[in-house]
Amino acid sequence: DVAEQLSPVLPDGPREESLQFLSELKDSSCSCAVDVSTVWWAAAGCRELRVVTASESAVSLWEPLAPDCWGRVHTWHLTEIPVIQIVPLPDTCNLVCVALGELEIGEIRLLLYSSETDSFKHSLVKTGNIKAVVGLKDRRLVSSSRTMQEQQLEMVSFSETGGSKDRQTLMPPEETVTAFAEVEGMREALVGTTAGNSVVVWNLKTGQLLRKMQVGYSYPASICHRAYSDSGLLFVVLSHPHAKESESCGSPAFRVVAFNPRTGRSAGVMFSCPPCPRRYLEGDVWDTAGAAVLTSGAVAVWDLLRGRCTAVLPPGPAGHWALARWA
Amino acid sequence: CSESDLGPISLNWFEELSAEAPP
Repeated sequence: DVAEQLSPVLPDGPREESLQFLSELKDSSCSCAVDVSTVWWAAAGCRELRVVTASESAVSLWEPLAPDCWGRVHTWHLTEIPVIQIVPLPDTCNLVCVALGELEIGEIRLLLYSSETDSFKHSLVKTGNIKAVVGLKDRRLVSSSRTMQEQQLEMVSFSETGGSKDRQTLMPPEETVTAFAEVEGMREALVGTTAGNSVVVWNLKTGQLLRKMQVGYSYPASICHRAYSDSGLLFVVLSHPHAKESESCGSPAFRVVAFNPRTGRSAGVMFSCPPCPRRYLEGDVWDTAGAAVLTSGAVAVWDLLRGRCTAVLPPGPAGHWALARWA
Repeated sequence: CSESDLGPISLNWFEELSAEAPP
């Protein structure tokens, strides 16, 4: 917000350095950061947004002490299996999940603070050959795991204190699920993308697989980030991290595709290209804004509904950016 | 997007598909 006020976006395109570097979290250990996220944290009657950072063997919780200054509240040490990613549970307080594994996710753990014992803890949620995982509102976690014979999809609900409350099995599609995304405004709907480049829709309450819809050859190797239901259509934000780069216009970082769940037909609505011919590396979507790290080492931000790049943060003096996350 | 591209649209698609899909 501060950067936007300082550097209004020009109508003819992004303005360089319209994102401003505000603060740095200095990790005194030499281990490399693998992921970053945020979590709502309640302490002493006050609920505030805190930052979570993960290295291969530890996950740290940081609180704002003063402008530009962050202090480490706690570190969970997870030394047996490397941490691969943080799995935030949106709008949830005092709970965050992490995925651990070697090349693929082998287990998911819940990190929490227990007021009963006045201590920070972690507990095992799930093990297996986990292909995709997402945290949903209302303390829910959905994951897909694969054995040689079959694919299993499961939603776990947590209690406020982090106990496992309920487990719901979801009907798996034939193809491996590569990513999940919540449908904004529809608590019981979930979308996913598959290795066969389809978008699938589930009813989370019943576990039913409602529809499988082909994304099409124009949108290869799609990964879903977010979905919105509006006017009888399902708008899905996709990225294509493994797509071959087109020489003419580069590769779009994000696309918005409209699906009619009744007929399974789809139409491209908007695409968001990097400001220069660079490729998308990884990114994050929040509401209708996308942010991604590009091969140039810059971070770009888009208004996904207008397909317009609204801000660029060039690589810093210390090197290329590696991750971009909304909070 | 028009109905000619995407076919007939239903505002209650989620409830309708849930009623039709196998349990």
